[in-house]
Amino acid sequence: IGRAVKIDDEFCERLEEALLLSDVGASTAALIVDEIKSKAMEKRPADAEALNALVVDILAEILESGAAAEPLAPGLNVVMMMGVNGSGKTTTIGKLAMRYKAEGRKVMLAACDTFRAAASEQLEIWAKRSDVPIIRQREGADPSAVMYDAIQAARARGADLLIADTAGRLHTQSNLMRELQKIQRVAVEKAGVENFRAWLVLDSTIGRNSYNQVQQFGQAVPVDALVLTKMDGTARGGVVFSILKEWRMPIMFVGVGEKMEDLLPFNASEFSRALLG
Amino acid sequence: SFTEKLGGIFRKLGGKGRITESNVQEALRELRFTLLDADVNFEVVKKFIANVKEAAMGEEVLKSLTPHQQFFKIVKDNLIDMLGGEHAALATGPKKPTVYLLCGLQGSGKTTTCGKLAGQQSKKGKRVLATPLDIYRPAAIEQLRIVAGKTGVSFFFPEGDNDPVSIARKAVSHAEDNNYDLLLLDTAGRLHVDEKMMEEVRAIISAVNPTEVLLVVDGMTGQDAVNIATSFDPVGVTGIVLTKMDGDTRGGAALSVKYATGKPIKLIGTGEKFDALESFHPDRFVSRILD
Ligand SMILES: Nc1nc2c(ncn2[C@@H]2O[C@H](COP(=O)(O)OP(=O)(O)OP(=O)(O)O)[C@@H](O)[C@H]2O)c(=O)[nH]1
Ligand SMILES: Nc1nc2c(ncn2[C@@H]2O[C@H](COP(=O)(O)OP(=O)(O)OP(=O)(O)O)[C@@H](O)[C@H]2O)c(=O)[nH]1
Ligand SMILES: [Mg+2]
Ligand SMILES: [Mg+2]
Repeated sequence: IGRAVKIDDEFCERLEEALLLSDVGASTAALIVDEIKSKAMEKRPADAEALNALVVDILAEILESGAAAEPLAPGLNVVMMMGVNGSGKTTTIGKLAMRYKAEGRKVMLAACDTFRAAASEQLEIWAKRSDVPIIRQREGADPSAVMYDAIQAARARGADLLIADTAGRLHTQSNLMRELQKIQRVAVEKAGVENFRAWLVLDSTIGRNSYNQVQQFGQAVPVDALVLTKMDGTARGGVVFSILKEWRMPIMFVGVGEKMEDLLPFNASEFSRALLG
Repeated sequence: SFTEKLGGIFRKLGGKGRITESNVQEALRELRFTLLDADVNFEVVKKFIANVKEAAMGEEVLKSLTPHQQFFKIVKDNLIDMLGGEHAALATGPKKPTVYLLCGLQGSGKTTTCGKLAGQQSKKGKRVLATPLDIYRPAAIEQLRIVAGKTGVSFFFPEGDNDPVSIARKAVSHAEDNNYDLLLLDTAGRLHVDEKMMEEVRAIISAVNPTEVLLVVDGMTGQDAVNIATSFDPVGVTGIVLTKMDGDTRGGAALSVKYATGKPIKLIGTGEKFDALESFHPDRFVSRILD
């Protein structure tokens, strides 16, 4: 029987510190350290390397407890991108357009951010980059009207994936949460879209507030999946642990830069390994 | 809230109505939790807790306050102290135009803040010129052009120039030739670990010597705030703008950034409209962090 590595106070403190510095949050970090401590005492890893592997596995398991990603259905799929201001929605759509087109999908974009200066122009440039059609109207138009038009155009052209950009908004702005609900309602009820999804884009440099964002956006429109952006910086995005302990949803993609190709499928083990530093 | 939890701690420990080693330990634990939950950086929290403990244990017993009130006062005073005094005004340069440069991470709110500053300063009677130095982000130049139009200030961009240092120099010349009081330079969002981009912002600053280099930080920023602030500070940051404080973020990033740079928090962004820019009030911030 090999000697197990020591699971002492020093180990727990160092682990908690690594988690806290990664934005895991105080109460979730304490919970996770307890879980790891009891599992480690039970499994008795033989050395530091085995212990580290065990920690990564436990963290990855929490992340994978989210529901598995739903594959796109046959026919028209509409994905509405939502999230707080500056989180990376428009850029992520630009990246997704290229990725899904390369997979053989007929992609179209809808510029439903009719509020912010040059928002449609920004998305238009991304549409040109992957050579996909885009439906837009002038600034100040009703975002639901743009969504409706885009769905009609998507059907007319036989598109199977319509990705809709929306204006950044704080989850505390109830009128803007209602606006999101209206866009969804128009797509599902008025335009009869059967495969509608809403993805919430989270900026990994944000701390505890991301938890509130998931909670409150989710109360307005069910969150089908998360995208975590700006993971090419020094932020670790640890807030997803508290999120996934509360709600079941997949993290679809991770943004790792500002270019078209800077989007990776989420990998729970790699994410956990990076988090521990 | 923190003050309610403190009340509970000191009440159940009863005691002789003064702060002791034992009742302060639990209060410090609660404080640590509150600050971490408010997104204050882990290292900053450690330092702050040590300061508070020292102050609490060394404190003269104030007969008029209960231990709960006394501890809370120590925490509040230390937080306000750490956040720096209020009303660090925006400076005016020695000659026209005064140049302000905005920098920071991607999506933090620089372009929008530029618009807010433009509106605010032109209402004070200044002739304001805005120039974008973001030649990377799709439609960034167009965004600032529209923003300048909406805030009624002039916009300058030398068509065809794709070198931010050269664009900045031309903007200064244009501002001088046309008697502008204030030139606002909006830069591209950049990662503090992107050496090439950090070198670019250093080069721009060295070329036009702005009176204010404002680091624009998203108010919802978590632990990373210390890394961001520490890396940007050496380029010559003179002040901080904390944006998106109209949400429900506790704003602990304010403490982290102030601690890491020592630079004053000059402005707070409180919305997307161009009048949503307020001056910084440390006591209001403290209530928010401790909530
Ligand atoms: N480094 C890095 N920057 C990113 C990433 N994703 C987006 N960005 C940048 O973040 C900034 C904001 O991106 P946008 O796509 O405009 O964000 P948004 O959510 O659409 O913003 P609003 O519509 O204004 O709410 C831009 O400068 C992007 O280039 C990422 O994964 N890494
Ligand atoms: N609610 C709120 N939104 C803000 C505030 N400041 C900026 N925004 C929004 O945040 C988003 C990003 O703002 P930008 O001004 O484009 O940010 P930026 O730093 O210039 O972005 P990059 O140039 O890509 O780095 C936009 O949707 C703005 O309207 C604020 O104080 N409150
Ligand atoms: Mg956008
Ligand atoms: Mg900008």
